[in-house]
Amino acid sequence: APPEWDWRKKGAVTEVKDQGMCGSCWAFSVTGNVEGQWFLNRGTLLSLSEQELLDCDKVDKACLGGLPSNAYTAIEKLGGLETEDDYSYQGHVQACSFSAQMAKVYINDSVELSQNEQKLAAWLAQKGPISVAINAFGMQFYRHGIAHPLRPLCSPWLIDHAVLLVGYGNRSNIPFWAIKNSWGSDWGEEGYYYLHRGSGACGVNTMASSAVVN
Amino acid sequence: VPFKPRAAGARAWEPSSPELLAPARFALDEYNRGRAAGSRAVLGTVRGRVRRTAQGSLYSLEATLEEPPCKDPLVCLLPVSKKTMLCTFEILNELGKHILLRRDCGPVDTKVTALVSSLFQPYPDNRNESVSSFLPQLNSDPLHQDFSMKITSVFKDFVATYNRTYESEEEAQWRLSVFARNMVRAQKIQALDRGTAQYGVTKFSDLTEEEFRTIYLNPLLREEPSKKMRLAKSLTDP
Repeated sequence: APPEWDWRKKGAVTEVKDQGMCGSCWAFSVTGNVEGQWFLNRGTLLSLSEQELLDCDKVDKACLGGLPSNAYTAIEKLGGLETEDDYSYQGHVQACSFSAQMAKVYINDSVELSQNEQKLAAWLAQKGPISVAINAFGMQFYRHGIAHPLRPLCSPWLIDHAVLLVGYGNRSNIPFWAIKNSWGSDWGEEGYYYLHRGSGACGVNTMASSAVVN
Repeated sequence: VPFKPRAAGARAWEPSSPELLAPARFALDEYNRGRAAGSRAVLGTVRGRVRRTAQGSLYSLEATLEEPPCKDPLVCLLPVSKKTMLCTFEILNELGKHILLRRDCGPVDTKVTALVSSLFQPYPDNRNESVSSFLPQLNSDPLHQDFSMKITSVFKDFVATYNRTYESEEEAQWRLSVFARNMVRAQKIQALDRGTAQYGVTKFSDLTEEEFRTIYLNPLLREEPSKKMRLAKSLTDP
């Protein structure tokens, strides 16, 4: 892996979104990944619809939670994702109104990634932003800086929040992951969370995945 | 300097050994790199040993670093946030130049156990609770006597910043109580963090932990087994 990487500087990341009072982080994590994959494979950055996943992914549970692995399958079965503008976010489940004719992106497959953080960094730098899930300990009160909670407080076994790795680097010799969250830009560092890299902090390496766009 | 041989080429040093000061100061500078004046840690105790190698001198240091007291009112309200970090450093001195090989820092253990256990105290069910009733020591400890006034002021700023409206005066009082508890909780999380993160007031500061989990988090991630996905191919050499 290169020593640092930031997909935000390369135009592969849309603006920070806000899931509102709804446990739909899984949908935002997946659309963020697909936005990056589409940009890297097709050259266009499109902001994609989470509401389509809330309404039409019947395996997951909309605001009550979901799994990225199910969401990739739903996108494949539905026939793609509409854009944010065409199928805008409401923050609560509605009847599915997806139209295949309105889909602007598709995915062909999805893959699980290594739990080795060095390999994850290499994959990110070469292939794009990564959907991950973490233990959200402390994030309710996080303002800025690199979080590195004690391991017993932020167990990798208690994963409860899905987010998007968009980059990595070092600040004052401390290695970090740059993580796009979906709690609006008025949280954290303009919507981003910085987490210690290389120690499996908060289980960041346990559920890494990505869509595949051919 | 008294010393006991530990291994071939290694010596144990007294805490005050002058030879340790240069690498310790270098380690401190590395620790403080990027920090503004006034927010830098200062060196506490230092002890360690040195091993002479073909490459130069390899210093293994154990040092306490005193973090400065927190000054940001949005991050810390109680004057108890001074944090002592216990760090180990491996520093190589090669041809007079120091190189930091390894750094590992964490809060001093004696404070950790008490903080961890107090982190998981539940929020009270009593919705009539006030700020002063959840921290009775506020009424007697002169250090904390102005906490109630400060927290009320910061809560007012929070309400204005995030456009909060509450249904009744009782609800507002309850939220103030939750907010105050959360500020104390945030400071404990701050004291236990091993990185550079700052914790304090956020737009979620008037929610209990349970409310926050229920509304914003995703319990399915730990409750349901994930569908088996195909493993990604290893990257080829770039």
